[in-house]
Amino acid sequence: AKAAREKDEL
Amino acid sequence: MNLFRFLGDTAHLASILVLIHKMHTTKSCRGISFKTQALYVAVFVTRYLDLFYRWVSLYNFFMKLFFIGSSCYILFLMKTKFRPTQDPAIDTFRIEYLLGPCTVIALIFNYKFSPTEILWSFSIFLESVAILPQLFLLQRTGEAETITTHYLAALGIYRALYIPNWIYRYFTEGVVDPIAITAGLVQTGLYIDFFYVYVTKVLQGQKFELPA
Repeated sequence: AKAAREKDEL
Repeated sequence: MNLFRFLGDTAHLASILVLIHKMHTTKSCRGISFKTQALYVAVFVTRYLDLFYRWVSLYNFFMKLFFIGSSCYILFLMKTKFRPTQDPAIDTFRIEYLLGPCTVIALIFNYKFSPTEILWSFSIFLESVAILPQLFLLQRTGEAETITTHYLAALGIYRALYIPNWIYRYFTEGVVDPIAITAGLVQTGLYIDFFYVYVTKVLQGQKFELPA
């Protein structure tokens, strides 16, 4: 899996 | 958006409304940690700076505005109308022990070494421990009004629901957010003791009281 920030989360 | 995250956000929204409702109906902020509420303002303001440069969705936009606005409103109420009902003598957790480490950890663990990304990381780490002054206050007084425990329960449920959300996203989108997940697990863990008493006492109709 790719490690990334979920930019749509609150 | 998946159901876990939507229900989580709803629980978060509900927790804030419960807290505001508690203050208005009891005309008091007794049992509420001003420090925890102030930390939440810091969390929301540092995290939602992207309101200025990133459009996600209408839902996302209004939720961010609501979280910033309502947390500021709570601080305002605690400092004005309900100030006499607030007891700083029992709200004694030293928040510098949270702010300092969170700053250092955010500087080390972030997705990009830029001001907004570091502030985002900081807000994630700070949120995970922001409840500590509140739990500390609860520990000191050894009891809580039922409505206050509903507030804390909704806040804990919000965090707990983000965990299945990340598992779901891992399988459907193949993406993991290690910073949010680590902090989220820590944050949810902090509620375990509280939830034990909430389920065994408050949900059975008894008063929230910690064993002596």
